[in-house]
Amino acid sequence: VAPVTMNAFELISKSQGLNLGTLFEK
Amino acid sequence: MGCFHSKVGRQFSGHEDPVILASQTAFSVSEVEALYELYKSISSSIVDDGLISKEEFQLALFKNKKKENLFANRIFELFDVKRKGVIDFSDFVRSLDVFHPNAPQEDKIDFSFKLYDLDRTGFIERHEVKQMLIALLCESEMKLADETIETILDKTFLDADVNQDGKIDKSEWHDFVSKNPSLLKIMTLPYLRDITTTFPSFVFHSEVDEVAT
Repeated sequence: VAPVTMNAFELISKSQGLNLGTLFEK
Repeated sequence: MGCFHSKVGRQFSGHEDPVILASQTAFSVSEVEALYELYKSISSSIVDDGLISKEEFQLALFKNKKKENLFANRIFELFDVKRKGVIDFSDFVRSLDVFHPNAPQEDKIDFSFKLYDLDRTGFIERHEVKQMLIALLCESEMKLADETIETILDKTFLDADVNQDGKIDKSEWHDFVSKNPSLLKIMTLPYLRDITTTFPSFVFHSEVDEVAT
């Protein structure tokens, strides 16, 4: 999907910094 | 339903009682104790002082001492409920509570609104969203022309900023995420359902006897 067709928040939510799941990975 | 006799002592000394934390969150007492195992490992990763610093939080998120990340900083600020510059155990549990699969949708919407309201003005403004988009592009080493970024912002604000005043208020955000539920995916951590199996060692340190009734 070309980023231009996505809304800004969809893109931002892909940030690694927002993926708190990694806190639980040992 | 269980009945708990708390004998909080050594393990939670200086931290809020797990029974109280469990009573005020979606977590059971065992889950709070399992979260303490995770908390201990993060809070001792650089300096073993029983508190999570921003550096320790980033180390836990990225598994290396990566350079500053806007989003990790923002999450840290929101977890640092008492604004002390560090996350204590009750901050950690209460903040993760919002990410529990069973947490109310409204709480998730509120937290996500605060996350994107970088300047804490009570609105998500265009310049904040642009700043976050640019940070994302830097992080992912993706390149987009400024014109393309502006097109994405135009489209986003056309959809989300219903009254077209150039900023997204809480009610507009609520409507926008209700129409785009995938935006709330980052607000749910399935790991929190299995926290006691991920950190089973909590049973060796448990200071609470569960008595079945």
